[in-house]
Amino acid sequence: GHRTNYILIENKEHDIYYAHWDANIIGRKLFYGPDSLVQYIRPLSVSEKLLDTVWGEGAALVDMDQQKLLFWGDEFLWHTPALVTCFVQMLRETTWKGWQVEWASEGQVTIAKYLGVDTQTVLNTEEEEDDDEGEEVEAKEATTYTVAELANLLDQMLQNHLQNLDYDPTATIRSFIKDHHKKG
Amino acid sequence: DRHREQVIQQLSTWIADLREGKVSLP
Repeated sequence: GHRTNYILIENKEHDIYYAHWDANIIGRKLFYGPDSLVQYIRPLSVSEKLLDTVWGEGAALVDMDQQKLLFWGDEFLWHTPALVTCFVQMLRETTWKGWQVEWASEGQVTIAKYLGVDTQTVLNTEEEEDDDEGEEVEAKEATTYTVAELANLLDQMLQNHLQNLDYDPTATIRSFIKDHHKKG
Repeated sequence: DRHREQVIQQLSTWIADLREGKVSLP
């Protein structure tokens, strides 16, 4: 799985939702703007608390009161800060016009802070360090990209999304469960 | 559907503008 939290804030109250497969494609879930995202989130399972820093791999918080989107995740964005900056600007200037769009730089901790939740509740100290992977990630984060390379990466994100329109386990399971309920 | 096509078009145009240097990045 790619465990994900979605959070909706309305009238100063927040609800936390859970999706099992979305974190690696969460950037692509944001393409369609606030209305589509909220419509997607509402039927998801409600959670009592946020995922912790080990299990959570991405989150999107939609603050309807402040018109603010705070998110992190997506395999294209995880370790590529230059692409994150570009991606955020793309959303602000296209489908999220008028909204504050921000990357949650500390992941679940940033989300918890925004909600006023004690960050200790999301910190998992059992996190294991993988040295080899750590070096790889650091190297990727330090890479500088030309504008053309950033445009290529955004294009790849878009193409990947279009090629996988049928791949949406969360939506698939949702319709399956709906049918199942009807059948009793 | 139509909304999807519009969104994809919008994003594609933005990416093309970025490629052509029409977008000012911070």
